[in-house]
Formats: sequence, structure tokens, C-alpha cells
Amino acid sequence: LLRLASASRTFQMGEVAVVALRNVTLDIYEGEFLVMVGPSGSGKTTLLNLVGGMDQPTEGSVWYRDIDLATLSTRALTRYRRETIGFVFQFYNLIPNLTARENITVATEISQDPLDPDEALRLVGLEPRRDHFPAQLSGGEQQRVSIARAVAKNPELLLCDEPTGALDFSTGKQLLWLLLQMKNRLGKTIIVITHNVAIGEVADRVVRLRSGEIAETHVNEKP
Amino acid sequence: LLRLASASRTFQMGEVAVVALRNVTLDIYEGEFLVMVGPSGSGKTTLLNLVGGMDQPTEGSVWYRDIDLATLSTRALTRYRRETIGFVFQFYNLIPNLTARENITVATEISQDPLDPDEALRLVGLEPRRDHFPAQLSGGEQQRVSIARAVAKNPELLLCDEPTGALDFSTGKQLLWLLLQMKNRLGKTIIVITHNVAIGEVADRVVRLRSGEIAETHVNEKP
Ligand SMILES: Nc1ncnc2c1ncn2[C@@H]1O[C@H](COP(=O)(O)OP(=O)(O)OP(=O)(O)O)[C@@H](O)[C@H]1O
Ligand SMILES: Nc1ncnc2c1ncn2[C@@H]1O[C@H](COP(=O)(O)OP(=O)(O)OP(=O)(O)O)[C@@H](O)[C@H]1O
Ligand SMILES: [Mg+2]
Ligand SMILES: [Mg+2]
Repeated sequence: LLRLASASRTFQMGEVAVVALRNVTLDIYEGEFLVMVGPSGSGKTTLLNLVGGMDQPTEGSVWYRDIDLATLSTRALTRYRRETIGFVFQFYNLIPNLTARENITVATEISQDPLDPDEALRLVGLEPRRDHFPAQLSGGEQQRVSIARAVAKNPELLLCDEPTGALDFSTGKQLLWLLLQMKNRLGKTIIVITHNVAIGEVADRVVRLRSGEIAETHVNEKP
Repeated sequence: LLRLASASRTFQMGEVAVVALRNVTLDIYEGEFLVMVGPSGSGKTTLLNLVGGMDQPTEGSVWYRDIDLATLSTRALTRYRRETIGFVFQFYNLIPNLTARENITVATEISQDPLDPDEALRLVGLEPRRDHFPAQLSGGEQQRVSIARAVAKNPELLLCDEPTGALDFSTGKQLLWLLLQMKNRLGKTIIVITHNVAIGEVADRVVRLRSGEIAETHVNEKP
């Protein structure tokens, strides 16, 4: 479904260059549940941003099916990000002056076959809070609204950057169940960055990053 | 050192009232390492904000030694927050247009006996990134700068809201070591909200919240 081909991403800041990703080649299969792990600063968010069309490699290329994302017009890339991808951001990125429910409706306006916003909130246990603003929600509640927003778009690809970081064990387990439903019942392809070992155990594959490179890949025979 | 006496905190939003904390009574002892756990939305951040003078209870009171925080002038409460408390926020709250190092220097300007900012950054493994802005740092790197900022103030009380949420296992362990140094060598009182089981195991006490109340307290005999 997706392929990174020798993708590198360097951040140039004045005289300093930070190599966030170095020569990464990775195939992502349709319908798989892929987990990405690695130390802080190892390049996980950067890699996910390349897959989601949020950023471009400084070398190499990122392919969605037979399309090199770098060849897309701004308009087509925007459509890729809005319709094909559901992104759960490491910093949630909720719109502060919209309610929980409104944050979902603006994301799903353009979707082909979205979930009902209230249903999406119900899936993360937050339907009673739908009229509250992000500032009125706890850290874990904001994270769950961010998850509901991505899931409600009903995208082909669900990209989740530490989706259970602010969640306790049992709320995190509920989310894991939700992601597995997305994969098993709706056939979605799911990529999750996480430190949560339980998520790694149910994945099809675990890719470990270290200093901007893929250090190892582990296939779960019976996830 | 600190005491919450029947403290309650209700958030009134139009017609809706959310009871974040209900009748919480808790003593916090000088030099202890206290961990707070509980589900998303159970009131942990709200409780920590009361202890840190960032918020006031709607009922009951919060005492620092023999002072009811509600009786302090704005000026004295500000001094309490700036000098007595080091706060690691759940959302980091770094100043976006200051570098990592500058974020620490502005916090320590008023401190009696602060750490050198570069030393604080070294303690969290980020001295090479001191001239970079928050937007140029990964999630875990921003969290570590937030920790360095709180520690550098050399406060009496270190309040940490999910300090390892964005950190992988080994970086989280390094932070845990740092917190234990703060307690054992510098005699600081430490309160940590976390889902990280390893931190709970080295604490003196673990307080579990549920729906705004203290559900149980567990004393670690040999942490
Ligand atoms: N400013 C606010 N306005 C309205 N409600 C709030 C506000 N802050 C918190 N709440 C509500 O109070 C309750 C407790 O919130 P709190 O942030 O203390 O939870 P928490 O235990 O820290 O959760 P998490 O683990 O998700 O961070 C939640 O239901 C939350 O939505
Ligand atoms: N916008 C940026 N400008 C400069 N450097 C950046 C930028 N974004 C990331 N970096 C750097 O690139 C490297 C990889 O960052 P990335 O965010 O991908 O790490 P990560 O694996 O997601 O880390 P974490 O687990 O802490 O979230 C880090 O050294 C980071 O500081
Ligand atoms: Mg990241
Ligand atoms: Mg919280």
C-alpha cells in the first residue's frame, strides 16, 4: 500500500543540521497493523509525517500505491491528507475554540462515508462531553477526542502518534480494542507509534527506530 | 508539609457542573515521593493544580505548612508558585519563542539557588539542543526540557504531571533516577502523576483517584 524508498529527512536550522531520518526503506502492507517503537528523538514522528503527507523527505521518496507523493499537486496532496489519512497527533492539535463534537464535524465534512460524530465520541467514551471545549477537558480526554476525530473520517489509513500516551491502562486497552475493530472489521491499515508494550503484542509487525534508521523489524506470528 | 482538607473543585460551565474533585483530604509529608494514579478524567491534574497554587478549591482548603493558600495575597501566591514549586505540566507549557536554554533561564531568574541551565539540560540529555526552539524538538524532547526547567529552579516541592508520558522505557528510567536523586540527595518532596508502573514501585506512597475521590492509598514498605 505504501512504501518509503531510501527516505531521509534533515532539518536545517541555520548552521546546524539535524538528521531526523536517514535512508529509511519500508514497505507498508494493506490491512496490516504496524507498530513503531524507539527512543525519544529517534525519528518516529518524522517518519509518520512523511507517510501522512504532512512533510516531504529531503532525499528519497514516499509512495502511496503507485503515486510518488512528491509528484502530487498541492490540491491532490491536501485531498490525500483529508480523505485517505486519519491522523492522531502526538500533541492532539484540537481546534481550541470548537467543541469536541465540532472538532469532529469539521474533520468529517469532506469525508465520503464518515461516522456520525456522536457515535465516534461514544466509541471513546466521551459523548457526554461533546459540547465542551478542549481547555475544559483533561489530557486523556483531549487525546480521546483526537482519536475520535481520526476514526470518524473513516479513512483508509489510520496514523496514530502515541495515542495512549495520556491514558491509563484500562482506557488504553479500550482504545486498542477500537483500533483492532478498525483493522479486522473495516480492513483499515493502521500505524501506531507507541511505548505501550501491549499494543506491540497485538500488532502484525513491530519496527524499531534508532537515531533515524530502522534498527530492526519483528514479525508477530500470532498477534 | 502540605494538606488538602475536604477540598472540592467543581467546574461550572453554563448549566453544566463537572465535579472534578469531591471532598479530598490528603496529607503530604516532607521529603516523601508520592505517586498519584487513576483513570483519565479522575481528577489527578486538578488535585496537583490545587497543591501547586495554580487553582483554588470551590470548597475546603489547601495548606502549605501552616498557611491556607486561599489567605495569601496574589503576590504571595505568585511567590509560592515561582519559588516553592517546580511544576512539570501535562502539556509541557514551554514558551514557543524562547530556546530550550532560555525557557530554563527565565524560570530560574528569581530562584534562590538554581541549577545552571546547561547542567539541568545535561541531566535530561539535551544540552546539545539548548539553542533550539520547542517546535524544533520531538515530543519527548519537549517533555524533557519541561522537566529540566522544573528541576533547575531547585524548588522545595516538585510536582510532575505525567513526566514520562512521551518517553520510551529507558529515557523514562533515566528520569526516574533523576527524581530519586532530587528526593534522596536534596531532600525534595515529589508528587508524580503517572501511568508508569515502575515509578509507582519506587514511591513511598501511591494514591489512587477515581471519579474525583481518593479510592485507596498504598504504602510501599520497601520502595
Ligand atoms: N478547565 C476545566 N473546565 C471544565 N472541566 C474541567 C476542566 N479541567 C478539568 N475538567 C474536568 O474535570 C475532570 C478531572 O479532570 P483532570 O484534568 O483533573 O483529570 P486527570 O485525572 O488529570 O485526567 P487525565 O489522566 O486524562 O489527564 C474531568 O472530567 C475534566 O474533563
Ligand atoms: N521541526 C523540526 N526542526 C528541527 N528538528 C526537528 C524538527 N522536528 C523534529 N526534529 C528533530 O528530529 C529528530 C527526530 O524527531 P522526531 O519528532 O521524529 O522523534 P520521535 O521519535 O517522534 O521522538 P519522541 O518519542 O520524543 O516523540 C529529533 O532529534 C528532533 O529534535
Ligand atoms: Mg514523536
Ligand atoms: Mg491530567
